Amino acid sequence: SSSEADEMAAALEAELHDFM
Amino acid sequence: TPSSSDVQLTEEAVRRYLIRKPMTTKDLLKKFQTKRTGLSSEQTVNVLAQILKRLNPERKNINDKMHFYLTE
Repeated sequence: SSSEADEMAAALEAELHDFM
Repeated sequence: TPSSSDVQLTEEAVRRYLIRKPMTTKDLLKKFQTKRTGLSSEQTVNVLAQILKRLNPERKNINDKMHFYLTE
């Protein structure tokens, strides 16, 4: 679902926080 | 045992996509959907984060969204 995709994108961006 | 996965989340696969065109995190996640890789959501996020940190792609904003890309 798109909400799961949103959650995953948010989690990935959090993982990459320092990097981004 | 046979695998139902037809897509593999690997550094090489991510590299190929990012050389082709700039992509957001969401674009990348769409390429490696859990139903196609057989990975869990958590695994997908963790593996993709590791790969992106290792590839250290260039970043640019397109339409106010952060995109990653690589040059050959």
